[in-house]
Amino acid sequence: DPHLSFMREAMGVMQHHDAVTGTEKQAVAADYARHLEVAIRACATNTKEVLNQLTVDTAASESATESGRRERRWATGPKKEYTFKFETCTLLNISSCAVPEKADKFVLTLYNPLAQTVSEFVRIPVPDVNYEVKDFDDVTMETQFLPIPAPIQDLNFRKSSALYELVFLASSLPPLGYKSYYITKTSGNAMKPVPDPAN
Amino acid sequence: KSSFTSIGNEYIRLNFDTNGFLVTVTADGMTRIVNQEFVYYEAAIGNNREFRNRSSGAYIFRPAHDQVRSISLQPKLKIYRGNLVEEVHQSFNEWVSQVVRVYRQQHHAEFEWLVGPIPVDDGRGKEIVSRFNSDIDSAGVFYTDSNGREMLKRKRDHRDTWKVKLLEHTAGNYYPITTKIALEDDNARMAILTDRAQGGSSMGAGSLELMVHRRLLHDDAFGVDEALNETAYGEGLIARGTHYLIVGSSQKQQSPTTQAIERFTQLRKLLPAWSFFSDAEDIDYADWR
Repeated sequence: DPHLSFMREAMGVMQHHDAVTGTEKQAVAADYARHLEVAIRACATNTKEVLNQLTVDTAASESATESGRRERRWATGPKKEYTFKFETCTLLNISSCAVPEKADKFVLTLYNPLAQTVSEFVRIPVPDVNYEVKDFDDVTMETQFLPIPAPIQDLNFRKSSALYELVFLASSLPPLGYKSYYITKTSGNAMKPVPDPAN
Repeated sequence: KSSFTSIGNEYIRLNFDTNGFLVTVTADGMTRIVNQEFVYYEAAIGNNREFRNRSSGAYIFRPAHDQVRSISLQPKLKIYRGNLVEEVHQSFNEWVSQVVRVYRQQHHAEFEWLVGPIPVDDGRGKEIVSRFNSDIDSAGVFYTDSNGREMLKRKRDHRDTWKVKLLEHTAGNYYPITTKIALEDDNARMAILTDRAQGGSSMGAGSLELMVHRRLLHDDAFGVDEALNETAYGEGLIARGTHYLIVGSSQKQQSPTTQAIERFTQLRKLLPAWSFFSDAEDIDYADWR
C-alpha cells in the first residue's frame, strides 16, 4: 500500500490543469515527469505481485478444465512465480528503452486495461535487426524491423543505442489480463530494412 | 494519375504524389481527395495594455493573419514495406518530419509527427498546424469531442445561442480537441484522433486541422509574464505525437460503421496495453515457459 500511495500522491499532483494539458513551463513538465517516474518505479513491486496473482488464478482455472494442452502443461511441474523486475520504459516517446537495448534476452509483458480482447502492434526500440519473438505457446511471432527515423536518432539529448524498431502483433490480449513474449537476440545476419527504390 | 506511390492494406490505402504529399485515401470502396500538410500561423504581436489587442501567448491563440504559411513544398520521402506495416518517412525541412504508416488489417492510418525546434530567428512567433484537406462537402459543420465522450456539433462562424460576428476569424473557430475531430457529407466521413489534447478547427469545407506545436516571443499578459519560448537543451522544444486518420462511408449500414471503427480505435489508442520489460539473461525459454 505505501507504494500505491506514492502513485496516488503523484496522481493527486497531476490533477492540476497544467499537468493535464501541457501548458506548464518545461521545467515544471520535467518535474511532473520526475514525480511520475518515481511513483511508477515504486509500483514495480505491486506489478510483480499482481502478475503473480494473475498467474496463480490462471493456473487454478486452467488445471480445472477437463482437457487441453494448458492443463497438461501446468500439471507437469510446480508453478514458478515471477521473479523478474518489471521495468516501464518511460522514454518510449523518443524510441528508447534500456532493457531491450542492453539485454540479449528479455521478456515483454503486456497488460490489457480494456474490458475487451484486443490485438495490438508492438514497437520495441532495439539496436539491431536480429531478434526472435516467441509467445508462451512456443510459437515464433512474425516480426518486422523499421529504422527509427533520422530526426529522432539525431536528437542531441537522446542517449540511446536503438537504431531500429522491432514490430510484431500481440494478438488476443485478454481483457484485464496479460500476455508475455520472450525475445532473444539471434546470431544470424538478418536483412536490414531498405527503403523502396526511388521512382 | 500523378500519384506515384501508395501504402495500405485491404481497408485503407494512402496515395502520395510526386511532390511527396498525401493526395488521396481509398477506403470503403471509394477514393477521396485527402491531402495533408504542415502549415503555420504567424503569431500576433499586440499591445498588452489593450484587452482586445494582446499578443498571442501561453493562454491565447491569436494569429497575426488568417492566412497560413507553408512549411515545405516538396518533402523528401522514404518508403518501407513489410509484412506487418508499410511506412512513408516524410522529411519536410530541418525541423518538421513525419512517419505515415498503415498496419496490416487496421482501418486507420497513423501520422507520427516530429516538430521543432521552431526557428524564431526572423523575430516571429509561429504556431504549427497539421492540416488535412479533403473533397468532403462538410458545409462548415464539424464535430469535436467533449472530453472523449459525446461529439459536439460545431459550425464555422456560428454560435448556437446568439448571432455572432467574429472579429478573429481563425481563433474564433478553434475548439479544444481531447480525442477526436470529424466531418462528413452525405457519402463520406473523415475523423482524426489525437494522442493528447490539442486545439483544432475546420477552416474550410472538408478541412480539419490540429495545432501541434507553438513558439512565441511575446507575453499575452494573462499572468505568466513570460513568452512561450522554451529553450531547453539550448534550443527550442521538440514535440512528437501521433494523429490517427479514419476515412470511410458516412452511410455505411453494416457493422462496423465508420463511427464504430473510430470509437474502437479511440479506446485502443488512448488505453493501450501497458508494457513491462524484464531482463531475462538468467532464464532460458523453457524455464520461462
